[in-house]
Amino acid sequence: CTSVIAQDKDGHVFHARNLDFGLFMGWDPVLHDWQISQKLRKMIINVNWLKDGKLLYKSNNFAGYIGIYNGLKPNAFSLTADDRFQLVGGYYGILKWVFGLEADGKWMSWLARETLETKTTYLDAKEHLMNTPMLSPVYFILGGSKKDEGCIIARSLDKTALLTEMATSPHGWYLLETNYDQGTEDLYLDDRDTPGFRCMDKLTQKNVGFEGIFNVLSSRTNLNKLTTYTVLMSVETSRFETILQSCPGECYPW
Amino acid sequence: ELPAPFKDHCILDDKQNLYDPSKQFDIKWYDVNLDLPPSERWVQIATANKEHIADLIGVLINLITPWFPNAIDFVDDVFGDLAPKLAQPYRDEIFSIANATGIPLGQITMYNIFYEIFTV
Repeated sequence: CTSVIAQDKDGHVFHARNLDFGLFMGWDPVLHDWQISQKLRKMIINVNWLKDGKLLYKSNNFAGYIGIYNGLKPNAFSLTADDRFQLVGGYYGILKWVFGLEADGKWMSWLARETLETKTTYLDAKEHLMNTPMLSPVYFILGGSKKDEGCIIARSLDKTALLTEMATSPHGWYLLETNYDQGTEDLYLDDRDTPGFRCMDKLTQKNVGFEGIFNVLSSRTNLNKLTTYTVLMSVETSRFETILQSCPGECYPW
Repeated sequence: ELPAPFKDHCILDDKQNLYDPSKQFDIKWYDVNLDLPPSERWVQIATANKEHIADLIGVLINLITPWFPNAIDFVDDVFGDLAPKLAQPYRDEIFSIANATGIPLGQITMYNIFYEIFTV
């Protein structure tokens, strides 16, 4: 996956992500595509979550999946979740939960949903995502409605391993997260940070917006055979757009 | 010495614009009403998409089966036993999706906690 938070010169914050899924889950030799990614593209839906008769937040989901990978709460915050692979990973959390050793641990996508349902500000959401015990590592990418509101929370099961804020990041006006800790080198065979940073730098801050970020996320290798959709969000305007993606032809498998 | 790095391609180099906002309407919108009991929230979505959900889970199980011949039984039994232990309201929502789609509870549970399994 690739998530991006960027702000334009006037401080308007935009949040977007590519969802990549299906690695090593069956290869279709005719269509040259991952089987699971093909299936998932047919199951993408947008959801208006209603409470007390009013819109509480928006998300997109795979049909039948009740947790949240991407959501936007109007005038409050937006969030995306990217896989974080650690030795002490989801299997460890599940085992602890099964044996009752981690009764309070939250399943990742349900913690994201709980945050959207109960937290009303960017700072409240950040605190909740940083400090709630959970059952698997993850990167939460959180955006707000005001200038400089953007951060990446690298979570381990019991704590925040690394917090990266947009304003103090090397780029200053954007954050880009794939599936590696900020400041560490990507696996050579899976370098989506270098192309992503290059393309964002080519975009420049004056061209930040849905169009510019969508074009970055439509560039290889951030777009690859695993990519199922791009979601574009603006907390300030409540715009939430999901656009189907695929990478036919000569394209990297991940 | 390592071979040449992956050749990335930023489409901004081509002065291309691939963004077409009208494509957002290819994705259907649904409501999930949190004022309803958990058992009723997902019925419309689950019913409308039950073939796709079954198809996806079927592919997953077909992929596992050559390595693990009793995969279906394992998923149905182990994840079916986990389901009643899940927190509310998620437990009731997962039960209702299994009911609405006719897909075994264990398979719907596995699908819904797949992130944790996948990070293995």
